[in-house]
Amino acid sequence: YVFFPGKPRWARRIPMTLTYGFSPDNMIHSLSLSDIKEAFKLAFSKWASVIPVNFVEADDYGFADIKIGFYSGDHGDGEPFDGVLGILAHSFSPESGKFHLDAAETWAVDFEVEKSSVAVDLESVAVHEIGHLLGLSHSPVKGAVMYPSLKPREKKVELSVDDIQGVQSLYGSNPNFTFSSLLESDISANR
Amino acid sequence: RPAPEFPWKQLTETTVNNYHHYFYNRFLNSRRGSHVSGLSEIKRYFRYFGYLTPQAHYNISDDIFDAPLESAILHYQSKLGLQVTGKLDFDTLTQVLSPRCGVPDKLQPSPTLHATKN
Repeated sequence: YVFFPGKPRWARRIPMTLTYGFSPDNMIHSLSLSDIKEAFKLAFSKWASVIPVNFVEADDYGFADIKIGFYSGDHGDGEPFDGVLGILAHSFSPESGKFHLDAAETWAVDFEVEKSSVAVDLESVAVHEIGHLLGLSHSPVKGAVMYPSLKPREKKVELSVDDIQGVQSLYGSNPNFTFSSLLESDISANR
Repeated sequence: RPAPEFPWKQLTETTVNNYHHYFYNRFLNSRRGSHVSGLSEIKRYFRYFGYLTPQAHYNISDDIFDAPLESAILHYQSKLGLQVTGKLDFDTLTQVLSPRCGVPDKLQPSPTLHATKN
């Protein structure tokens, strides 16, 4: 795992709660809002299960710690999106909270429903970008969610040992988490 | 302020495959000393993701596979767990073409994507 220069993290008392909200003006309509929210809820829960950080959807987007939106091309942060594939999303290190996804992608929550060859799994990208929002940079470990690339129609939503060790060195461990439970879930998934 | 130029073309679902064929045909097995039309695209890619740091007198817009580009590719291959060859082999080009996160792999002192809140 790798940190951003200066090792920035959310500097709040642990256990902490971070709120997230969806930009009402920058959403996609190819997926239902409930499907989008469910994908993000699952993605946040992956990280919350290993660190003492709780993620809650904010009532008011303007006051959310993490602001999520879908944008096209040049959207004002100096990092324009590029259309289909290429760059899928980007987010900022702590404590900015900006989380931007490329609206031009064919975002999917279920590949049985979305048959496009260029479909991108929303939850996988969300898990990766949340890692950035928490303070992790790109990992060289291919199996880690913090590895920078994701193929179309690929799903990668399970945190690896590398991801967990990285984020726990920033925030400590969730008291309910043990590496043996991770191993058990891996064995269960492989079965 | 004007947005920095991103190296990739604006692709649509129907042009993705054509672009990938063009990309492999053009750049596969390029190595130091090669001169390949369009190689500046590759240079811009590596600069965008932090592997090719801006230097005085370095021309990023030419199509020459020079020492800085070779060094950038060596770092890229090492960083992303690829075979370290220093050339644009198949696995490296495949990785370059893979969809990815826009956050640079090698962060410079003050890129916008790791700006802290002030």
